[in-house]
Amino acid sequence: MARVVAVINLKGGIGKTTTVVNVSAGLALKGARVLLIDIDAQGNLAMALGVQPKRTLYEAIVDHKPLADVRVSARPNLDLVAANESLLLAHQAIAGRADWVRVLEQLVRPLRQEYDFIFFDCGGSLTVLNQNALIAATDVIIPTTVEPFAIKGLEKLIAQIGRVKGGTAVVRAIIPTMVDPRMKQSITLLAHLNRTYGQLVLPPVRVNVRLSEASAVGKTIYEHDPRSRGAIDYAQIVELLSKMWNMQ
Amino acid sequence: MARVVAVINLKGGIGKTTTVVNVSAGLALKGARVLLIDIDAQGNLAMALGVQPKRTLYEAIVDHKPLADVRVSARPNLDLVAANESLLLAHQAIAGRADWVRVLEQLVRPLRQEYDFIFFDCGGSLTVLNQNALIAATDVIIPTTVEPFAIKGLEKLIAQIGRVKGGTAVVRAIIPTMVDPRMKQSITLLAHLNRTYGQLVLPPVRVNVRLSEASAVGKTIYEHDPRSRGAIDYAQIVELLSKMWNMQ
Ligand SMILES: Nc1ncnc2c1ncn2[C@@H]1O[C@H](COP(=O)(O)OP(=O)(O)OP(=O)(O)O)[C@@H](O)[C@H]1O
Ligand SMILES: Nc1ncnc2c1ncn2[C@@H]1O[C@H](COP(=O)(O)OP(=O)(O)OP(=O)(O)O)[C@@H](O)[C@H]1O
Ligand SMILES: [Mg+2]
Ligand SMILES: [Mg+2]
Repeated sequence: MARVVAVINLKGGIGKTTTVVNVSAGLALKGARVLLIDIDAQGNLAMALGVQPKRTLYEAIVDHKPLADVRVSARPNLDLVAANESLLLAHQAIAGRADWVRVLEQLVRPLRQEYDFIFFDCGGSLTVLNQNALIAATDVIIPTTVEPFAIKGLEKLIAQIGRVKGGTAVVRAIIPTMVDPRMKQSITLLAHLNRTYGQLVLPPVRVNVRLSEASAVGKTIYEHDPRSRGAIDYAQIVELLSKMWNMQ
Repeated sequence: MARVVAVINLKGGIGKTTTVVNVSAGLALKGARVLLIDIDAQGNLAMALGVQPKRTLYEAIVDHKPLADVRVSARPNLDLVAANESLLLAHQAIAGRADWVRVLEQLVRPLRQEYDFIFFDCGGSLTVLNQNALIAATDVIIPTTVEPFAIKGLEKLIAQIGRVKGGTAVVRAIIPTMVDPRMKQSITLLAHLNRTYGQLVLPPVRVNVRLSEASAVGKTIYEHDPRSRGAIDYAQIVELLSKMWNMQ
């Protein structure tokens, strides 16, 4: 039975998609069967993995096609349900339904036997689909940059998750991203993060242009530059998460 | 009659709030009367200016208070209508109205005589309020980082603006933000931006930790470090925009 993992932060541009790609690819390389679902209308996930799917989550939500019919294989053990700007229209289609907040939960239910993990790549605001992802999620991972607005937003996000899920135990990890160890402000805020959230905070992913290059050419960091800081840092995150999730 | 300027990019974390603060503060220092309206439920604008308003845009939208009653003075010539997470509830209140897409236009109409500029600080996704801001706007400014997802998103955003406004003439400027001149990828993508959008692209704002520090302490860059790269780059942007807008 797959764990359903929402990777979310209401602050934009802080590394959600990059984290989904490189954590899921790492788990797939270790043999886990993983499904990625992009619920952000920007649809960056397909570009980041170098796939051009013909179908998207829109067809599953509005045309009621099963997810199994709109997914594509992105890598061995790693399937993807993509998104594009048509997803903006799906928001309106969902908002009118009585069960509007459980649409994603119902869509993934038939697939949970087939995968070990199902990841949602969330967009940067509390849309209808992001609320759906939180409801469907068994686990929540929060990437964050170590800058003032993102850290301030973190408290609000965790409070919001507490309201939606009736508690915050579902938050499994906070991943500091794009950390530049040369910047005093980063180090100070990282220490603040560790003091405030303790064990939840994983070792930081350092800023590394190879990660940005990788997403530009549709590769995972392990494919683009396996010896880079980005690959080393994300591989460490994958090890820690798989221990936490008792993967053999 | 105030120009109504939407500062927008559907990609998050690329410098929208930082641009609103430092462009508007520069115009106010030159004697223009400026009103800022935060339409992002994260409410970063108040924090960035170091003000803690008791009222927000929520009261204007849901309790029908005039904007003049919820604004606060942030600096000389610079007033602010703040936001917070209650704005998420305002989205639902608007969505049910027949004139749902002209709510902001109606709210700002009585104030356009009092100001030279009214800026909207938009959030990072196509929310109901962002669509309202585009409808109300006489001018659109698009900050963007020079990285692959943001550049790809730019085409879609401009197409979206074209659909909402019946043309893209309202797009006045594209401002490259957080540009690191040492990174090859940034230089390549900046050249691509200039080739694609020509005159619309203003000189880049370089990456500069003083900008992040300034937002952490609630200061404009001119207050925090007037000799920094960030202050020099934004002052240049202010000069170019005020020439474009025929400010004496
Ligand atoms: N550690 C890092 N070092 C350098 N660049 C990074 C790092 N992590 C991500 N990036 C780059 O930063 C940009 C933003 O990252 P990404 O798109 O993953 O953020 P996001 O939170 O998914 O954004 P959005 O809110 O728009 O969905 C991308 O170009 C990405 O390649
Ligand atoms: N040129 C720059 N150099 C360094 N840091 C910057 C620069 N511009 C902005 N920042 C910092 O980057 C972070 C993101 O910027 P900002 O909050 O303005 O982006 P945004 O587009 O408004 O984000 P959101 O989508 O969440 O509203 C902030 O901490 C800000 O201080
Ligand atoms: Mg993303
Ligand atoms: Mg902002």
